[in-house]
Amino acid sequence: SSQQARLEGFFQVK
Amino acid sequence: LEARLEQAAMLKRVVDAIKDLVQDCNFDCNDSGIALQAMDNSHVALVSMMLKSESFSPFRCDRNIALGINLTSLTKVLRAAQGDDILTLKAEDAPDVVNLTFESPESDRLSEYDIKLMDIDQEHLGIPDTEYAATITLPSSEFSRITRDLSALSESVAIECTKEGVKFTCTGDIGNGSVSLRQHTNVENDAKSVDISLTEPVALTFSLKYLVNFCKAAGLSDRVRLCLSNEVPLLVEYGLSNNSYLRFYLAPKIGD
Repeated sequence: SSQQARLEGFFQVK
Repeated sequence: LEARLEQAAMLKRVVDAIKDLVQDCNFDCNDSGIALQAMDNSHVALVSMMLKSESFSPFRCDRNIALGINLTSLTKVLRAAQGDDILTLKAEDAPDVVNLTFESPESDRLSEYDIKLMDIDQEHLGIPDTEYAATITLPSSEFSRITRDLSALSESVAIECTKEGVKFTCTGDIGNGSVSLRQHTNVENDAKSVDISLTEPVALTFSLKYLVNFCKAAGLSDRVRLCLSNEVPLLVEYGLSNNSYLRFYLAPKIGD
């Protein structure tokens, strides 16, 4: 099974 | 701000394509155009729209302003515009409202609406320029068909891109399915071609629910571009005229 990642894991919050 | 669009249909389609994903958005206006960036509530998908000043004629924006607009409200007002109406957006400095006028090109009908603005405190993400390992450009109708067909079987799709081509695979309770596409040049109609550019093989898994949602933008462009690199969000881009664009980013599913 796989987990849905969130965008903050890849892109920095400005 | 004063921005005149020759065809209201463009903004109608953009808003239609994103309104189910994001609700309250800042339309950031400056002299280069009108931009919007917003994440969905679950922070899995991100919409990035850029309508360049060249897409409007004329376009004037004297001071940078953020127009906080509820997209459900905007949809209600845009429903009053015919696709071929000339649409003009206007806002003052430090505005309370955004003003929209719709002019019929063949009659003297002019309609005018104001939408109340809201203060939206939105998280902004910095999206780095990425050299993607795989870029696939295909007919937007083909991508819509693949996502729709596979979403009937499963919640997720694995996208694998190798030098052989790109393969979309899903596994569900009733069985499994896949669609493979190869690089293909349609000499009669280039819009029907499939272009694959690859620097290294890529395999990623994504939620189909979001991809189906992105495909609501298919009416904006004949072509869609998918950009993938291992372990980074997928970029789905619908190009608009004058280098304007509607982009969606989708975080992958990660195996445990």
